[in-house]
Amino acid sequence: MAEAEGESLESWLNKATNPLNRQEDWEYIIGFCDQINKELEGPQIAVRLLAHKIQSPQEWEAVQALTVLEACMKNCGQRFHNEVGKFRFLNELIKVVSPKYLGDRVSEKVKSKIIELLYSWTVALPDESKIKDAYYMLKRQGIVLSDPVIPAESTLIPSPPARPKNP
Amino acid sequence: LGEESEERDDHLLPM
Repeated sequence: MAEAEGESLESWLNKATNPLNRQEDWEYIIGFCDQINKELEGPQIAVRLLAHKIQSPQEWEAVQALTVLEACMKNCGQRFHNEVGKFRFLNELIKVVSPKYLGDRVSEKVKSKIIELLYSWTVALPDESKIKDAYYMLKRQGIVLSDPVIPAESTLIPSPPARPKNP
Repeated sequence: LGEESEERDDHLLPM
């Protein structure tokens, strides 16, 4: 794909979250993931760009950005998990669901997707302790009332870890 | 060292 040569993270994400997209465009979503993996500071830059899109007043743009985020968590590995697992990024998600920040102006669809993602990461990435801190803070605040049900295909773990067998 | 100071500056949003 020759046209992809000059693409930046920002241009991939703009295409992947374009409000004019009729449906989620996986060519651009995967293009963004691949670009993250190619760049030295890909994860750091990507989470900043994603946070901005997730806070879009346009619901469809925000929903697509969350799909991109989910795809990155599945495809961009530990480097990306580390960036998502910092309060710097988690706070941007918290702002969207909290009525003290943007929550009153954001659709239920966007807020429930964020809560689903946070919860699924607390299960799939138990070592990322800040994700748990953020999620349980939302529970304490009454913003999350009960743990969402996560569809099996949405779980983050690509394949189950090998379990040592008892001899 | 940079990572340590980043860790110190990384706080949960006040609610």
